[in-house]
Formats: sequence, C-alpha cells, structure tokens
Amino acid sequence: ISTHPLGNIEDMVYVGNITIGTPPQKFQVVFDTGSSDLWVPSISCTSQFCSSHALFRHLESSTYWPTQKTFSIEYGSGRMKGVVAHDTVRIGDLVSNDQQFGLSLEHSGFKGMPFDGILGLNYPNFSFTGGTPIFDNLMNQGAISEPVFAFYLSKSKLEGSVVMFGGVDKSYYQGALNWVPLIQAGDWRVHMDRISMEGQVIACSGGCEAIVDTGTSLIHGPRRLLNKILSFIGATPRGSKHYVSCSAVNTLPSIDFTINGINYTLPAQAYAIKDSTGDCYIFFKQIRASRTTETWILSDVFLRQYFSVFDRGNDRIGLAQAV
Amino acid sequence: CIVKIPLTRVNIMRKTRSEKNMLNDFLKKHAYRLYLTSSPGSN
Repeated sequence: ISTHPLGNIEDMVYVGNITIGTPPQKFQVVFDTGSSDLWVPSISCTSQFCSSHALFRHLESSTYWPTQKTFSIEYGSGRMKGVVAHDTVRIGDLVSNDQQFGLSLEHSGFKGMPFDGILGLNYPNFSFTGGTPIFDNLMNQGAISEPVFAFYLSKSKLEGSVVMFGGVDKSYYQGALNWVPLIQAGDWRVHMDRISMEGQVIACSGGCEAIVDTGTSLIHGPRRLLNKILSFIGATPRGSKHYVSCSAVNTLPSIDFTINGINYTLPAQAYAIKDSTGDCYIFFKQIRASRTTETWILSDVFLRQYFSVFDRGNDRIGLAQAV
Repeated sequence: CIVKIPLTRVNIMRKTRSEKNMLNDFLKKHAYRLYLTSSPGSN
C-alpha cells in the first residue's frame, strides 16, 4: 500500500463545543473575535443550513425564555435572521445564566459550513441582538478570575488548539508576551506600523489598522497593496486565488508585520499552503478598501504563528510566538 | 482558574466531493470571513 499525504486546504475553521439550555444541548461554534453575538439555529429554522446542523429545541429547556425581539446579522460570509432569547449557556465549566442569544430562523450564504453557530467575543458595541455578550456576562457574574481570554491555534494538528478564559497558560507560547494597546476600547483593532518583505516596506507604509480576528481564515488587505505583495512573491493568478510553485515555497520571503515596534514574521510556509491539486496557493484575500483607513485583518493564518491574548481589563492584545 | 476549551481545526476534506465543491465555491467568494460587514444600527 502506498500512502501519500493530502493537502488540507479547506482546513481553516476552528470550532469548539458549548451547551445551551437545561438539560444542556450541545453546539459546535466558531469563537469569533470579530463579532459580539452568540447564535445557534432554532428548531423552527427551515433554511437548508439548518437541515445539517444541531438545532436548539427550546421546548426541551426548562431555563429558556423567549423575547419579542428579532435581529439580523450580516457577516462577510453570509447573513442570518432570527429571534432573541435567553437561556443558560455553558462553555466548559463556565456558566452564563440568563444569557441573551440569537436563535436563527433564516440563513443565506452559510450553506455547508462546518459549524452550528458563532460565539462572538468582541466588545458589546458590535452586538446586533442588543444584549450583553457572553464574555461580558461572565465578567459581570464573577465567573472568571481575570477578564482575559486567549487563543492557541495549532499549526499542523487537527487537534491541540484551545481557547482559554480567565487567564493565560504560558505553556502555549515562548519568549515574551508583547502587549499592544487597542486603537480604541470597543474593537479588537490595533495600530500596525508597517508591512515589509526583505527589509523593504511593501504596505502600510504610513501606519495602518489591523483587526485581530479569529473568525477569519485568510489575511485580508486592500487590493492594490495585496497585489504588490503577490507580485513581490511572484504568485500567479488562477481563478480567484494566487498560486506559487510548491517547490519554491522554501525560497519565498517572509512577511514582517510590525506592530508597536515589534516584528511579527510570517514565514512563507504559513502563507503558502499546498492544496489538493498539489499546487500552493497564497492565503491572502482582498478587502474592500476604505477611503480613509488602510485596514488589514490578521486572521488564523497569522494567529497560528502567534499566540494571542485578548485583555478586556486593559483594552489590549498580547502576542507571543506560539510553541 | 483558567478554563480551557479545546478547538478543533475542522477537516473538511473528509466531506463528500459535492460538499467540498460547494465549499470551494463558497471560499472563492468569502473565504470564511466572519468579520461583520455592517455595524449595529446601520440599517
């Protein structure tokens, strides 16, 4: 028998389990620092998305209570509508009583996605359901010892990744944990000094903004500047993606993201991934350019290299070399 | 006092070919971007 490794290109979403209700009903959710709401599909949902996912059966929960409020959220990857409800939500041993959350009834764009719902970990001002996000509730209810959470996204293994609440386990990173203040309390967005390759500033030359987002898989940046980087790498477009020869990946330059005076290096092996056809494509995607601000999204591609700490107590993000 | 939740890096390669093709189409358009496109109250 001859065995060959397979490239796992769509291996890009990190999900974890939570439960809602009494007795608990289990859901697989994305822990997303880019949004603030928790939602899962309702048993009343008729979308195609709901036919293949865990659905919340509100009549089976003794701690459930409904509201008259409706909500809708539009994500970059789809939109959904639903109703707002309250129930007990458990993340591991953490319990958030009377947690407001969304029960989705209609979806568009999420078809085939390997998660039941999304658990937003951004600040309350991004809440579309209008309630207190789960992390704020956990802080307010005194359920966590420190108002921080942190992500370790494993590079190669299907398992081994964790999100931790209430403190930081130092065994997941090496070297110093560097703190970066948020541009403004209320969004996990920091100032970035520049992006450079081989010592040459290639983007963000006058400084720019970086959103640190665990719910996004690829590095996103403005089209013109991404094209500059892709040209520097020598990537060629094919469909909507850009490819390089896999044999050349080891010779491609690293990309340095300088944040708060510290270089965070992304080696080519992190941003060029072999796909199922045996070619290597670049894990970058265009973002619609803002007229005023140059914005980049530092996503899972970046966070696999760097352990990240989200400190609500001090409105800052910590980054360190992941083990 | 740290609560750790294991995360699974979802292996979509195990899914059927049709699901995978559907996902590829989806990725071409969206690439799993969950970041919000609007802000609360913008509607």
